Amino acid sequence: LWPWPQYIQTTDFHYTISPHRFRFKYHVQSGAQPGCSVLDEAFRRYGELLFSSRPERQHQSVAGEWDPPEPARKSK
Amino acid sequence: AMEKNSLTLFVVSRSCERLPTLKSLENYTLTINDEQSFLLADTVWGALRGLETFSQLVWRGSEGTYFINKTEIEDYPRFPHRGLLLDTSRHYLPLPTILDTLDVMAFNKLNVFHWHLVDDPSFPYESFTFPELTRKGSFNPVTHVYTAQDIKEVIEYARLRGIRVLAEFDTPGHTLSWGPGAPGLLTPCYSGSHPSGNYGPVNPILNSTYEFMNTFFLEISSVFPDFYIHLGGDEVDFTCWKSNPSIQAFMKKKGFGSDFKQLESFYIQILLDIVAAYGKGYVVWQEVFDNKVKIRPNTIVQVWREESPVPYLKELKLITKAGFRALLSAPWYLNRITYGPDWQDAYLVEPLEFEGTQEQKSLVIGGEACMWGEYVDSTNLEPRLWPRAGAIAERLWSSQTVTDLDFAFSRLSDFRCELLRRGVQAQPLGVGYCEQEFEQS
Repeated sequence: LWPWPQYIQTTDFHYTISPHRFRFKYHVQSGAQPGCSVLDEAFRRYGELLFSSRPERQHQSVAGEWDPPEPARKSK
Repeated sequence: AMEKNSLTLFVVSRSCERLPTLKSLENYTLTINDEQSFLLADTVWGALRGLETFSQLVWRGSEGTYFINKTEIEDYPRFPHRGLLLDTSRHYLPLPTILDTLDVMAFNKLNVFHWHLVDDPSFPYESFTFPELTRKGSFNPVTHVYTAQDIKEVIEYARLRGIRVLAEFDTPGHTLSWGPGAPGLLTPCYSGSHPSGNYGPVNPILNSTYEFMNTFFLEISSVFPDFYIHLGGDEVDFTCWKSNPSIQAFMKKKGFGSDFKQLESFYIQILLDIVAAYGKGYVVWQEVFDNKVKIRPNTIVQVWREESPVPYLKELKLITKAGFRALLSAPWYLNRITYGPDWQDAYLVEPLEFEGTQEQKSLVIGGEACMWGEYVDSTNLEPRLWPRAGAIAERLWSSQTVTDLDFAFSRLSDFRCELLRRGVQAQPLGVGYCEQEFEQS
């Protein structure tokens, strides 16, 4: 991590993440909800950053949807 | 392994805040365990910082599977002002380069883009009140300008990343580019009893100067929404003022003797009143403080000189002793390059290592990595800045106790590889390689 957080506890135990199923979600009682441009746009940006081997830096300043990548076809 | 399909975000504050401020809370808690993947933040700005951390926690195995470790993080910044100063006048930086820089700032949790957008050689800021400033003062009035739309785009792009835009308009010095577009604004220099044809700092003895500044800063106050404007005040060259007979007469009339610091003080005080009347606060370079200009108690003084008039830690001591808030830049000028791993010097700076009370230390609100424009343009800015500016970012975000160089080197090298993956041409820190280099080739 950079910069290093104030407090961190981590273990070797890990979880898998599927890029095709992963979603950022607002908690139903969160003060910020869909329509909050700062977070809607951040969800799109980080969705792109997390799972692209070569993320595009698109310079989009308007909020937009992030579409998860298409599931890879089964290889022969 | 169990699968995580989502990250749930909970923001406590009801408002989806419009703009970040110096007082914005950026704390967050991130929990990844069997029961939940949860990001909790007081504000949307804290949520942004937490999302960045989450993005760095996700890693990819050799077969392409994505993983995240069981982790608990509680995080908040050590200092509220963590800036990057870019000069975009000495070499013009195109808009996409600025936007790219804002991206990388967000990756490093920096939150202030200090935009020094006009200077002696060029005036690329397109003023709608005084368009001649750009037409006659920019390197090229068609290509090398920042239009109103460009400015709006930078501010919005920064806002979406939780970054404030602090615009710098130096006065009375560093204003040579203002001259052609605003006749009469600058001081005519004299050689003996005749004008030499050269011009010096803004002419402080004319009413028309203050009328101009009144109108100009009305525009600036409305274009840049941040509470603070940077007014410069550094390196005022008194030679031209000294040579001008009208200024000499004014000095006599005001009883300033031959102390031109008093004339500078006279000018700056009027300017500060103008800006304050528009409801703005201001940041000034340390010379304004050194020259004993009377400034308002809420002024922020930025320390940029390493040794003169005193070492920078002593300067911080003096500024905070006088009750002013301070920003540190002096040891963090990244345009200076030395052979080898020079990020370490920047990393090991401790901003509060001066003699002073706790109250004094609480007045140091942060600092800025700085890049002079002389030797960078869009062709080399990115590797010159990154990951070295990251060393400063960690100093300003992380705990005072995070100083181990080996630990930092290992993480910063990894982070540099992650920057490469994200498309940032960050320069290497030493021997090694990144898998990402081969993915991209």
